[in-house]
Amino acid sequence: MYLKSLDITGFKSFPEKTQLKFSSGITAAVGPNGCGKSNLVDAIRWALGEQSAKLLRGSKMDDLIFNGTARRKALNFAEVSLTFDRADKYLPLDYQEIVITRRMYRSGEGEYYLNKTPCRLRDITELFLDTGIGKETYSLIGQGRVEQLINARPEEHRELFEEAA
Amino acid sequence: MYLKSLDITGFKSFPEKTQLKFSSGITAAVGPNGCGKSNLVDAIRWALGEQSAKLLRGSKMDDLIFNGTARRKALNFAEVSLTFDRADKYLPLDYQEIVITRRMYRSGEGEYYLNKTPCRLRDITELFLDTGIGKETYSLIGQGRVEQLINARPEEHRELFEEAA
Amino acid sequence: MEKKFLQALQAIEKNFLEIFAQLFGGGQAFLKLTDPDNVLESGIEIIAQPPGKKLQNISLLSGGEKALTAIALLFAVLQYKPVPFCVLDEIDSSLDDSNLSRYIRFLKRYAAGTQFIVITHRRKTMEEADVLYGITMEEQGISKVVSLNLNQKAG
Amino acid sequence: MEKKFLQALQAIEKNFLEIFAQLFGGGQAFLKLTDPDNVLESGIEIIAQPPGKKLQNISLLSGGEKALTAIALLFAVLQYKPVPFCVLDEIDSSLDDSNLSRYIRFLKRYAAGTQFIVITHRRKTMEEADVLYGITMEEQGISKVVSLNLNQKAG
Ligand SMILES: Nc1ncnc2c1ncn2[C@@H]1O[C@H](COP(=O)(O)OP(=O)(O)OP(=O)(O)O)[C@@H](O)[C@H]1O
Ligand SMILES: Nc1ncnc2c1ncn2[C@@H]1O[C@H](COP(=O)(O)OP(=O)(O)OP(=O)(O)O)[C@@H](O)[C@H]1O
Ligand SMILES: [Mg+2]
Ligand SMILES: [Mg+2]
Repeated sequence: MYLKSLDITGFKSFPEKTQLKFSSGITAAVGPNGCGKSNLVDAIRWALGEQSAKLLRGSKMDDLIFNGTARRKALNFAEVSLTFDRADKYLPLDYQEIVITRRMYRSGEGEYYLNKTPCRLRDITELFLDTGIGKETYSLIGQGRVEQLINARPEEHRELFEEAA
Repeated sequence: MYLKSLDITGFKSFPEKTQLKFSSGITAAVGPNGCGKSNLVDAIRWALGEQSAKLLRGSKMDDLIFNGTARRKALNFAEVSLTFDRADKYLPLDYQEIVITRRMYRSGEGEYYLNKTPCRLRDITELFLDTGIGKETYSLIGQGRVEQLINARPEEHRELFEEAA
Repeated sequence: MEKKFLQALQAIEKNFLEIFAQLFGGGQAFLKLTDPDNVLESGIEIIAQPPGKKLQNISLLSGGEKALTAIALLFAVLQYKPVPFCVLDEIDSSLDDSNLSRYIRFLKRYAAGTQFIVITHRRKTMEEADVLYGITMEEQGISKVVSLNLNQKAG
Repeated sequence: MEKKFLQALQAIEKNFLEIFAQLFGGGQAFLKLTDPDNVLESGIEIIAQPPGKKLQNISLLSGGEKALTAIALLFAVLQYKPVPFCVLDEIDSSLDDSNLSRYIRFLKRYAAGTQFIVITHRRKTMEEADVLYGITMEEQGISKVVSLNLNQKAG
């Protein structure tokens, strides 16, 4: 299984519908300070079910919705979709893709979708249980966080190995 | 007043007597990972009286003495001297320089010297009181610490401004 | 339970030792149980010794050495239990040029089995990407994505 | 006592606002008392808004934007209460090229009144140094210092 594409609308600094298609090898994103690179990482994390606004650099979940600029109004909701390719030649073609979608409104309501059908976060978590996608502490390393893998306390190191075990 | 030179012997990765002379403008130090650049910063901090081994990346003060390599034996003491130029044209020439020296032995004993005369740390601190040399939180920024100036809590920001006030 | 955890730890340590030595061009690294008599609750300590240097508390390593050790540990875990994709945000920023080259060699090797999505500002890392995106903010505060052709990228 | 603190705060804030706008090419920055009715114990909050962006919690800024804001604050304090020397260890590592150039311009300006000792791996910063040292470890684990001539430095 691999991540085929990321679709963002209204999340942080991406008010317009934006898509990134990924290589099955190495995809790199570059650009000047503050242009939105780490926001893409936050979007992936959020779509996978991250519940802590703090881990997404916000103080409340509301901070994640595009909040406008000097020339553009704020939006009322944010939506991020992750499209996975099962890369399984035994499945019929129309079962090859899995799309998970998370949406959040300023009112605080949030929704999850699996292939455009509403579902609970649990359905998504269970789907990915054996694949290793999700919240492995070692599959997503945020900016400035790599040294933490070493500086962490022995108890925290244990958690990393328990996840991999 | 400005810092004229740094002399290191036996501190961290500098077993041999080493001197750096500084520009009154900008002095830069460059080199590969692990070659000793931040150790120079630690040496300056330590010579100014830093009491916390942790702030110097050690777990105990003993960690600061050259600990040997595969081919060289460990040393028994570390010594760092900072030479200041008073840059005061009203003083006679032989009163222009101030040298502060800190020495530490593996046994744990430590000594301070002011112009080669033994003194207490307090004598050094009092000497620099009006100059601003010493432990201003904003005069020495360690590696990876610059964002902390912004991420710090409101109480910590207050401390910074109190120091400057 | 305890057996499964110990097996994982030993396998990852073996990878860690090998990968560390390759990334550092020598040296040693270990994973040590802080409480060997209580495997079910013991913490794990990371021990690392760059080539030619004596073993010391890991806190004394330089910023770049800590980053490279963390990268060795990351690849060690990935080799034991692969994940479909791995997202890395500027983990190469404190590596000097020669460590950067060694890291990239590893990244390319592991990219055969794991998908990597990396944020970087290092030119050497950009050059190894199969797909490269430029993120821009031509209109202030609005992010846009541009496909970059690896052969014609600027600077 | 309270008066002295408030004066310092206001003077530093004025510097901060100016310097931030120069380093970011626009935008605004403020220093806010968290408890204006209790000046003697109040904390201080840092507010920063890059040009064209809306004011938000400072935590949402990017790594490079936070570093540049911290640099603006540093220079704002130095301008109010100079210190004889200032030691900076790789504070320019997360700045992109154009922010790096603006930071360096400031560094040179302040270096007229304050001595700076900087550790860096950015070539542009090295080029502005009056004195440049290379730290090497030719013999493993042993640091040596070499004077580098700015005109003949490699790479
Ligand atoms: N809800 C939001 N609405 C609009 N803009 C936002 C929102 N949340 C964050 N931003 C903006 O996103 C920018 C940060 O983007 P990001 O962290 O992705 O930058 P970056 O490309 O990773 O930069 P760097 O190279 O410095 O790490 C900030 O300037 C912030 O103002
Ligand atoms: N007491 C000691 N004896 C011998 N070597 C030591 C001692 N303390 C620290 N070191 C060595 O110093 C090295 C770290 O040096 P330093 O932090 O100055 O590197 P650096 O040049 O700043 O590198 P980077 O660019 O990665 O930040 C470590 O490899 C460590 O082993
Ligand atoms: Mg970033
Ligand atoms: Mg360093």
